[in-house]
Amino acid sequence: SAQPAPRSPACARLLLLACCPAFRASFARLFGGDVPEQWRFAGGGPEPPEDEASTSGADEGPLLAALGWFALLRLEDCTVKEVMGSPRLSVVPAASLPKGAPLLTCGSPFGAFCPDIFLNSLSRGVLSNAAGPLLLTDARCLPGTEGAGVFSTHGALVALVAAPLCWRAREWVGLSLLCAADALLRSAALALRRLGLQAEAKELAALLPRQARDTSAGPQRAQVLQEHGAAWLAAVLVECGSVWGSGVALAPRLVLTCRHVAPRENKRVLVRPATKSPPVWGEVVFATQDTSPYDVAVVKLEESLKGIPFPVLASYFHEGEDVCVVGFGAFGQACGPSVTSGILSAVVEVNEAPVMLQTTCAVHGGSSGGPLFTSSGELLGIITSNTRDNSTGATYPHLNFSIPMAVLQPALSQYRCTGELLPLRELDRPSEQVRVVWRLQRVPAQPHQSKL
Amino acid sequence: MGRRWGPAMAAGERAGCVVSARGAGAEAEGPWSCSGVLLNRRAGLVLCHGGIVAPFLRAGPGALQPGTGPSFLGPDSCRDDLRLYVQWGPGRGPRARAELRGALCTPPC
Repeated sequence: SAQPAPRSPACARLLLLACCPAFRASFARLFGGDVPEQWRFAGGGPEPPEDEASTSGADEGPLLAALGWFALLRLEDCTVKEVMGSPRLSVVPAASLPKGAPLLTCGSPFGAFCPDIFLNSLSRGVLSNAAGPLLLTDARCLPGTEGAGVFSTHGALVALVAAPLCWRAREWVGLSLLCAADALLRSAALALRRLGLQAEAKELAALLPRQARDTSAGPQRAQVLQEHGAAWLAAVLVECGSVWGSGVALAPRLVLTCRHVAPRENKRVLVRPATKSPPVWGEVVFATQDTSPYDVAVVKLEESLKGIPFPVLASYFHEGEDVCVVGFGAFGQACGPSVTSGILSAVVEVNEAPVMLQTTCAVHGGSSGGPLFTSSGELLGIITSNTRDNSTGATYPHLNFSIPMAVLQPALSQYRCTGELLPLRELDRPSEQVRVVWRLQRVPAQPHQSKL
Repeated sequence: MGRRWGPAMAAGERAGCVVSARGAGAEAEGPWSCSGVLLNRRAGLVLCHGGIVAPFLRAGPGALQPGTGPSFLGPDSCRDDLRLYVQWGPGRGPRARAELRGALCTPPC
């Protein structure tokens, strides 16, 4: 074969089935209970029944119940040749990685189907969100990669895939659910001791980093330290009555969001920072008219936001560059903002000025108004929408649209300096060419000539 | 992928494996399979998703309670006819590539 053939399957025996209680608690908090959205997951067990209704929501049954469980096996015929010279696997505490940290998954799509083709397929993404040992990544994973290892750039094991695919309210979320390896191994080592398997427990415990062998408080502190000053901390949750979405803090008392999040001028909104700081009330001082293609609102806060690194605005828009989106889409207030990575897939210009940005980052409902950053943390724009095919009802989270900061920056600068709203009102009067772009109706200026 | 990802790729390929579960009884069940991680080659320890052994639980898949049930189940929780197999690759490092020299053909699938 073109690839080196995988080893013949080796027999193994089950040592135990283990789950991480903290993972289960986080899972119940985020996906179970009173959460109204219907979450679905692709699990590692038998195929779900045909009746889709029976596989929806928190009462999914065995498939969902197995989601946080992992099996520890021992190979029965591990040869000396395999052992010699194989470097030791290292495990890194998941809590030591900040959101947005690059991750690599290494799994086998479709499980044991055709391993000479699919064994150890790689996928790249970032740590999108974390709730204790429950992690989310935007690395694309497929069914069969349940149990796959997720590694840091240094090659340390961070997590195992718990569910490769997630849907919320029938929309593919584009994130994979992970269980932190350190927490899982700690639980498994404890269980092995209770089963009297001291030697195996010692082997597992030896894989754990020193701080993970102690309490979980240390790594949590490390995360806070590492995240201090991160660009994504400028993302905020904006609540306007029963509607909520994302926004970005541009100055201590200035937040930018979308009109469809904060639609009415003079309306009070509550802004919750991504940090542990208390929420701050604000007022919508400007929202574009419904007829404007620019879906923008400006919020003036009653108090200053503290401890937030206000972003530098990007002065360039390069197609193909690495970008990330920060939004509260997947979980709202329950889990802080999610970071998803991708590239700037298109910059649409009118008269040589960018008027629309497109990215490959996964974007979900609730991310509207959230910031789009370059890899160096400069603010490129704000997210306004992802894509839906109205004929099929399918939503595509990896094609989404942003308003470039270049469109907003002159008017915002003037507002910040003088409090003058008139320049912002110009956003209600864009050219017809801009309107056509945002209606997704632009046609080429000249019809393409056939080359035949 | 760039040099930056070298250590992660190497670690993934060293540790990555596939685990299959099937029944050995008269009515053979499965196989169910998933990905896994070779935690420790010397000790032969492998971690994989628990869903593939759920069909072999004596108490049924419901034994994996999502709520406040037990956080682990011993090997006796599964039927005796459960058979587990682990398959892993040689990786794509220089040594593995050396094995490929002169081997050009279409992979059968």
